[in-house]
Amino acid sequence: SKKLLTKTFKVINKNFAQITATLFPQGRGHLELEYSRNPAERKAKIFVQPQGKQVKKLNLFSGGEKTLIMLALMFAIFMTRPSIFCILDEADAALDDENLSQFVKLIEKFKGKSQVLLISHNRKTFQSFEYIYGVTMRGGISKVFSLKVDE
Amino acid sequence: SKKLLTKTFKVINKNFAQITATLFPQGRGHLELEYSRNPAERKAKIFVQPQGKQVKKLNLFSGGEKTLIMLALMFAIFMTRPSIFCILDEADAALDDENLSQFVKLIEKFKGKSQVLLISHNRKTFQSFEYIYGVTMRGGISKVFSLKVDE
Amino acid sequence: MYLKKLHIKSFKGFGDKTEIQFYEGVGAFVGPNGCGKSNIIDAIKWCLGEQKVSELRGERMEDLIFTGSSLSQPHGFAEVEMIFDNSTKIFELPYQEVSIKRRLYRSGEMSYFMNGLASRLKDIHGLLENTGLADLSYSIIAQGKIDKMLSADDSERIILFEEAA
Amino acid sequence: MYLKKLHIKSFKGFGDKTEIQFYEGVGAFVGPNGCGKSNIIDAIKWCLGEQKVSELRGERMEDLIFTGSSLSQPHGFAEVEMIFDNSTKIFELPYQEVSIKRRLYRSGEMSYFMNGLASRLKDIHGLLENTGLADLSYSIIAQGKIDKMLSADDSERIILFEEAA
Ligand SMILES: Nc1ncnc2c1ncn2[C@@H]1O[C@H](COP(=O)(O)OP(=O)(O)OP(=O)(O)O)[C@@H](O)[C@H]1O
Ligand SMILES: Nc1ncnc2c1ncn2[C@@H]1O[C@H](COP(=O)(O)OP(=O)(O)OP(=O)(O)O)[C@@H](O)[C@H]1O
Ligand SMILES: [Mg+2]
Ligand SMILES: [Mg+2]
Repeated sequence: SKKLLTKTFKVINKNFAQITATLFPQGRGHLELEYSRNPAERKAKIFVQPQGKQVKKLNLFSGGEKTLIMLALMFAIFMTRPSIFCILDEADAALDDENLSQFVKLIEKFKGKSQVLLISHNRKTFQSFEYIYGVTMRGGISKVFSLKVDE
Repeated sequence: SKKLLTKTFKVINKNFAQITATLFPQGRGHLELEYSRNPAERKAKIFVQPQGKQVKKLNLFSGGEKTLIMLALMFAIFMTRPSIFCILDEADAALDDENLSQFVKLIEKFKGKSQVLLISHNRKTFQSFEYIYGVTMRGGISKVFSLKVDE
Repeated sequence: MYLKKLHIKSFKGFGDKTEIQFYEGVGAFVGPNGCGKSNIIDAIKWCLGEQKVSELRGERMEDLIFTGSSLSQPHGFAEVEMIFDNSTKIFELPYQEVSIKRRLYRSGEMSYFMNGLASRLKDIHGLLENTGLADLSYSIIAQGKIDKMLSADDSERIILFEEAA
Repeated sequence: MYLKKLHIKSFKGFGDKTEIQFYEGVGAFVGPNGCGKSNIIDAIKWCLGEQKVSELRGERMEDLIFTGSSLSQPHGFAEVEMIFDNSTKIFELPYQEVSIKRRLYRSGEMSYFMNGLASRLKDIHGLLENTGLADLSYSIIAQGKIDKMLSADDSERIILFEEAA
C-alpha cells in the first residue's frame, strides 16, 4: 500500500543519508521516491554528491565510488529490515586503502544486526573478522577448512 | 582473405598456448577457428583446461581465472601484432597474491614490445614499474603528478 | 536467527561431501582463484530456490552438477542443504532448527525438502516470506555485479523498497 | 613509437589544463577512488575517435565536458591532444612527432585535428590504420569489463583476429 511504502522509504532514506555521510566525508546522499498508482511506473532515484563535486549522473562516478553507493543502499535497507544473513562476494575489490577501512568499519557496525558472509582477497579485510574459512581445490575438487580465529 | 586469417590465427594460437601454460601451471589452452565464406558466420572459440579440472564452459570459470584467460588472449594477439600501447585499468582487481605475481611477470615480458599504461590499487603491482603517476582530486578537479622512480 | 550449517554434495566443484559450520557474526572465506569460494554462494542461492541458471553462472541446470575431475567421474546428482537456527522463531515452525534442501538429477528431475519432508518450491517461498531471503537482490552482492546493480533502471530499483516495506 | 604526451583540457574532472609526459616502458597510475584515473583512459579513447558515449561511461556527449565543481563554473568545451613519437615512422608522415586532437563544444560541435590542421574523423582512422589503435578492443582492458569481454559471442570474438591479420 502507498502509506507503508512511503513510510518505509522515508526511513531507508534517512539511513542512506547517514551512511553516505560516513562513506563520503563532507559529502551527502539521498533517495527520492516517485510514487504512482501503476506499480510499473514507480521509481526510486539515487542522488549522491561527494565533497566538492558537481557530478549528478550515477554512471559518471568511478568504480570505487559506485561500490560505496551500493553498500550504502544495501545497508540502508538492512537497517530497516534486516534479513537472516547478507553475503558480499569480493565487494571490496575496487576500493582503495582508505575506503577498505571504511568497508570493514561498516560491516563491524552491522554484524550485530545479522550474520555476514564475505569473500575477499584483501588481508586487511579478512583479518578483521573472527571466523575464517580456507577454501582449496585439489585435483579439481574443492575443500573447505574452518580456521576459527580467537577473538 | 582466408589464407592470411588462418595463418595469423595459427600464430596467435601458438602464443595463447604458451602464455596459458605459464598462467595455469600444468594446465593448457588453445583457440579454434571456424572459417566460413560469410564473415558473420566465422567463429573463434577459446578452450582452457587448468590442471585437474574437467570444466569446459568459459562461464563456469571464476573471476580470477577469467582475468587470466583474457590476459592470455590479449597478449597472444599482441605478440603477433603489437599496437603502439596497451592499457590495463585495474585488470589485477580479481587476482590472488600468486596470480598477481604472474600478472607483473607477464607485463615485464611485454614491456619491450610496446608501451604499457596501467592503473592499480595493488602496491605489489605499481611498485614493480619505473614510471609512477599520482592522481588526486581537489575541490572536484583532478591533478596528475609524475613520481618518476629511479630504476 | 542465522545460517548454522551448509551441506554441499556434488554441486559444481564440490566432488566430495562438504559440511560447513557457521556462527553468528562475520564469516570470511579466503582461497586462491578458482578454488570454489563463489560456488558456495551459488550453492546458497540455488538452495533458496533460484530458478535462473544464468544467475548461477551456468548455461543449463546440468552445469551445476559436478562434471568430474582428474580424480573422479562425473556425478549423477547435486544436493545442497541449509540448516537455520530458529530459536527466535523467524520461521513460523515449532522447531529449534529448520532445514531446506534441494536436489537435482542429470535427468532434470528436481526436488525440494523442508525439514526432510518433500515439498514444493511454493512452500519454500512461503517459508522464506518474512525472513528477507525471499528476494535475494538485497541480501547478496555477487562478484563483479556492483556496476550492473547500480545501473538498473530507476523503476526496477523500486522493487527493493517494496520488498522491504 | 609510443605515446609521448597527453594534454587534457576540461575533459570530465580535468577542470585545469593537464599535461602528462610519458616514456617508453610501463607507466602506472595510482590514486584514491574517484580522483580521475579512468577518466584519463576515457580521454585517450575519445581522442582516438570513440563515437559511443556509453563506452566513455556517459549518457550524452555533453557529459564529457567539465560540469564545474565547488571551485569552478562549468566549462564551454573539452579538448584532448595526444602526441606520438614517430621516429620509427609508424605513421606514414614525414614528422618526428604526430599529434591528434579532438575538441567538443557544449553546442555539440565537434572538431578533429592532425598536427594542428583541421581534419575529419575519416582522416584520423586512416592515420591509425596499421598502428593497432584503429580498433581499440584489443589494446584496452577497461575497468570491470573482463567478464563482459570474455562472454562475447564466438562470432563477435573473430573480429579481434581479423583486425590482427
Ligand atoms: N559443474 C562443475 N563441475 C566441476 N567443477 C566445477 C563445476 N562448475 C564449476 N566448477 C569449478 O569451479 C571453479 C570456479 O570456482 P569459483 O568461481 O567458486 O572460484 P572462486 O574461489 O570464487 O575464485 P576467484 O577468487 O577467482 O573468484 C572452476 O574453475 C571449476 O573448476
Ligand atoms: N563531466 C564531468 N565534470 C566534472 N567531473 C566529472 C565529470 N565526469 C566525471 N567526473 C568526475 O570523475 C570522477 C570519476 O573519476 P574516475 O572514474 O576516473 O575515478 P578513478 O580514479 O578511476 O577511481 P576508482 O579507483 O574508483 O576507479 C567522478 O567522481 C567525478 O568527480
Ligand atoms: Mg569468486
Ligand atoms: Mg577507475
